[in-house]
Amino acid sequence: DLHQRFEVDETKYNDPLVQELEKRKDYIASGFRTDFIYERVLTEAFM
Amino acid sequence: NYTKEKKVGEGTYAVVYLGKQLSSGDSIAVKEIKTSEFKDGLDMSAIREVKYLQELNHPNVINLIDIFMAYDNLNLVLEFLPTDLEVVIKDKNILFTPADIKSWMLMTLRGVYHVHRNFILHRDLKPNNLLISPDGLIKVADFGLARAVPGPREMLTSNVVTRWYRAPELLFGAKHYTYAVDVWSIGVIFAELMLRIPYLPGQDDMNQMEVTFRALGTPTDKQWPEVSSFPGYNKLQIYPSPSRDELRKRFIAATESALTLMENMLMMNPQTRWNTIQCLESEYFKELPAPSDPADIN
Amino acid sequence: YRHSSQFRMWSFTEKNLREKRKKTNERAIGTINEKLRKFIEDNKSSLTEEELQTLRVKASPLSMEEELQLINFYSKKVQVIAQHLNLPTEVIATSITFFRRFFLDNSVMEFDPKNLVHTTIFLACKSENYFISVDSFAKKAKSNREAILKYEFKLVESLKFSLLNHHPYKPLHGFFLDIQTILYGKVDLKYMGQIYDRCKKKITDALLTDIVYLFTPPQITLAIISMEDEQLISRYLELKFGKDISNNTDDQENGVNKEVKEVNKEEEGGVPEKVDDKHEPQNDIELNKLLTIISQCVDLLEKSESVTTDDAKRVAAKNYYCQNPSIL
Repeated sequence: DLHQRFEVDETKYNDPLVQELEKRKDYIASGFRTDFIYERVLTEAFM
Repeated sequence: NYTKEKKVGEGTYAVVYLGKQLSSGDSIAVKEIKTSEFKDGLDMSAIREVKYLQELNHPNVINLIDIFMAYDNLNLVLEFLPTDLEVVIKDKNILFTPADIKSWMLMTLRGVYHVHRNFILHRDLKPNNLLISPDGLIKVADFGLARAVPGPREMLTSNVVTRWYRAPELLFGAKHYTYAVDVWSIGVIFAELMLRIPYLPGQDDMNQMEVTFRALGTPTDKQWPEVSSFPGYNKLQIYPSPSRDELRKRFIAATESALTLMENMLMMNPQTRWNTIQCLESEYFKELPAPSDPADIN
Repeated sequence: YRHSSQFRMWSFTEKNLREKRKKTNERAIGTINEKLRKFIEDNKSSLTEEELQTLRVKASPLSMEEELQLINFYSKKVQVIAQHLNLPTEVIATSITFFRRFFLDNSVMEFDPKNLVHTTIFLACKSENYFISVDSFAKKAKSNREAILKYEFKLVESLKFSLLNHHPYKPLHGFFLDIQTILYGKVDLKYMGQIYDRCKKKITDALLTDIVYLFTPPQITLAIISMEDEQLISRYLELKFGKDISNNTDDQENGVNKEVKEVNKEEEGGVPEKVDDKHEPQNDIELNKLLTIISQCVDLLEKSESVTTDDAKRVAAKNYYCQNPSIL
């Protein structure tokens, strides 16, 4: 997809549910990344 | 529309037959899913195969031609793929070149990129799940362990991926892992293609950690934040990470960019391990030798 | 999305959705009438005129509209039971979707909807990686494994083996983020949080209607958000997809149009500087067309009403009798 209709800009998001997870040790150690979550839901929104 | 001619394999939940599609005369594989075996109705692996293959459509992912019910069995009609990468690696009579390896890696990464782009984790990448078509194309197959990328709060089982190809975060029992587990598997396959022997052959789960960390170094919080928070971390034997030179000696045929690609696919920290796009865009695929034309690979 | 099985197999226009239902209903009516004719034929000697009259009046098959009433009524039951089982939102959504799709190709006169309620929820659990063994599921749902498994195959087949669903919840999360970007600093975040929760509930209710066949998940989401706050959505979409350039707005808000302005300068014979097309947003959305679709979706959502228990009982009785004339 050359032109997705969105850009992930985490500095602008207030998303307590997700942002709280990225501080948790088990999430960090597992490789959890918030941009993966954001990329997914934004793709589903702009499909 | 189809014939079942010869039984070519039997797994826990399915029997595979070789057959023909009458309309085209093409060879097909019919995966007949046993239904009586699973006490909870349709088998989870069958549900996963059906669910994800229905959505994927890519030259490097096995093509699901049709599905039908017959005599209370679920039948998946798949394109016929006569061999797989495990056969090629094991058969010492088959000589292959760095250009062949590059071609297989390119096709594998394209197929897995398509799976990931559809927000699906494969979770069982290994040489014998990378099938090869009559014209030499690599096809990612066996989605019996696949699942959609989890939502933020979902817990995942770490008991996935065949042991030798299992990422360190899974060995530690991680429950919030990502696409990175598939990239690790491809990294191990890449090493195996260059060595022509299994790279990290652990005898059991504990030994798998031992073998993995002895070869690639025991991870520390420095390069993998919070790795020490995994249960069992403190009992680990500490091994140093191999120097570049040691890796060169181990993989004598590998170019610098091949080693760089492999190192980044086998990055301990899953957060910084390369994703399929970074792999595909790496120097390794831009430098000579160019990847072989799949049809020319014998 | 166009590659997805949901689009390829389960998206319809209102017209072909109605035709599909009509075909299913007529097939079932044919079977029912054949059985009724045979029943009367076999019993014509013993049937009184009054009984014959009763059969003619009460044993008539269901109309398509009556079928849909029963399907809507039981779809709600699926939602209530799945919620009662504390299943995750997406599993509940998939249960409802499986149930409603099953009755697109199958008539309630062929399969009693109450026999599919647990099976659809059980299959949704498996399909969404929320595996519960059939025995523990039977216990929780006060059912039994035979009843739950009896139609599982038939269900998977009727679903055309398409199990992956795109529900509007992820688009809701996505728009929740993108609105914060486009309207940065201009929306109250606490307020956004309240909207989010209200919309999430409304999405589940929307899945009980035909909306899911007629619109894409993002369109449904935008419609539901606009029912909560029409002004928020129109401002967001205007800035996001609006093409006309209003000069008196600051760059921050108008980042998109700034790029478009540069591109236009090029078209006006300005110095053709290289517009890095990677960042030039692909504005291929016709704003007015999207707004029209959203308002059509809102209208349909506002029109949908739930089926009363009395209506459901009446139709269920009719359904029972037309399949069991001897009891009637």
